[in-house]
Amino acid sequence: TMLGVITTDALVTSDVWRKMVRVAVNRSFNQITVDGDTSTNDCVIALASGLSGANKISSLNNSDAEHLQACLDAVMQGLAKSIAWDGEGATCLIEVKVSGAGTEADAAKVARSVASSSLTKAAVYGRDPNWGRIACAAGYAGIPFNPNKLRISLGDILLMESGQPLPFDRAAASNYLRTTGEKHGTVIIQISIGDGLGSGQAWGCDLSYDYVKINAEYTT
Amino acid sequence: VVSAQQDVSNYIPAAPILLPEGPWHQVPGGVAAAKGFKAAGMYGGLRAVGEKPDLALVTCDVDAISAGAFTTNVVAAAPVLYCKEALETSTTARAILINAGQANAATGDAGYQDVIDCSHALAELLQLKPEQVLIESTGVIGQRIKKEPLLKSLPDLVNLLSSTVQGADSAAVAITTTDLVSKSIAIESEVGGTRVRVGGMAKGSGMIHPNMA
Repeated sequence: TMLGVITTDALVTSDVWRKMVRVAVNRSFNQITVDGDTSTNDCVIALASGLSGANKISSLNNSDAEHLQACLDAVMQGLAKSIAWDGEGATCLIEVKVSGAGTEADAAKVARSVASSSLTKAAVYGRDPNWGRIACAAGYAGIPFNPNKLRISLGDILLMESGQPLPFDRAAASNYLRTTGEKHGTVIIQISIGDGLGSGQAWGCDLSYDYVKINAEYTT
Repeated sequence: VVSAQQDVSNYIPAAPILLPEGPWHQVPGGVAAAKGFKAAGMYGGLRAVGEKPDLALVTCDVDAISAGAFTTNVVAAAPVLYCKEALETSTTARAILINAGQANAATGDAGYQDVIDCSHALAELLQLKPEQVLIESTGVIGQRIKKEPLLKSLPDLVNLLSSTVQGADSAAVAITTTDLVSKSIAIESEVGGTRVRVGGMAKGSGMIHPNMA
């Protein structure tokens, strides 16, 4: 289960605040995954006191609203990433960035599909730069794209370009995964699926033996 | 006299901050950083094992504009059903009570009544309307909350409320379950020429694939 509590002293009307929170949740908490299980209790509650003395924000279409939205996105993304970073048994955070999609929502869906893939997560834990599993998870996300436009990189190592697998330094790629895991850092997977303007990201973690151990013992 | 806020860092450390870059800077204080908010966390005897804080409270001095996003899992927990109802009823709220240990999910009518009893008890203590008190729970699915120890702890929890960093940190630890770190962030930025703060806390480590709406 994830729980979230967000507070601000911005002055904002109810309908604008509710819309802002929904957008921010979709860009953050709804883009993380550890094990693919959606809890019975997940919830985020956000309260705005209005005590900052700032001007009232009563519309989404102005710079103040866009600025507050960006702040809200940042706080929720910061918290959402720390949940994925702390995934049960995890040795690293996995950040999946997708670009070239038709819309932000399409890109987000592909990103989350890859972040949710048990085989991709297990490969990261095994320090295996398994671009095939990444391509596969992007392919079953339910978003149509031209596979000949698929581009995949791991950190700054290009693994696939224009749908063609590239020769790459496997030892260096595996070492990137290992050193990142050793410091509980962030593994970056970048994917492009076309020429569209839509981009999005998702966060997950690697799948270790400990995940099974922890959850074999934690019972209802 | 309620003991001063314990130093919660000896329970679990804070998560590394993974805040995106932008026209803001990080400030301490998590959920209590923004003006008007107070927080507290304490051990209320709800956890199955150990004495890590397990009860958190966040309050606002004024009627705060409220918003929420909730699981789309059909087997939604009693506090989720209660909060959705409360947000339908009122556009503002004043307090959020959070317990760890029991999820109060799949607990039927009795579980829903437990949420009502807790919100009413806290509302009475804070002299609020019950629908201004929102509730979140996390822990074992199928178990009702340990209501007696929870209700007994409320006066102490209210007395611990503070707008200090420690108050916010205690609350962030109290909402954790299998987490290895607590998660708390706050930022400050200029919105329309005025300094505005946005803060938050979260928990989560397992059963994580949120689909909230």
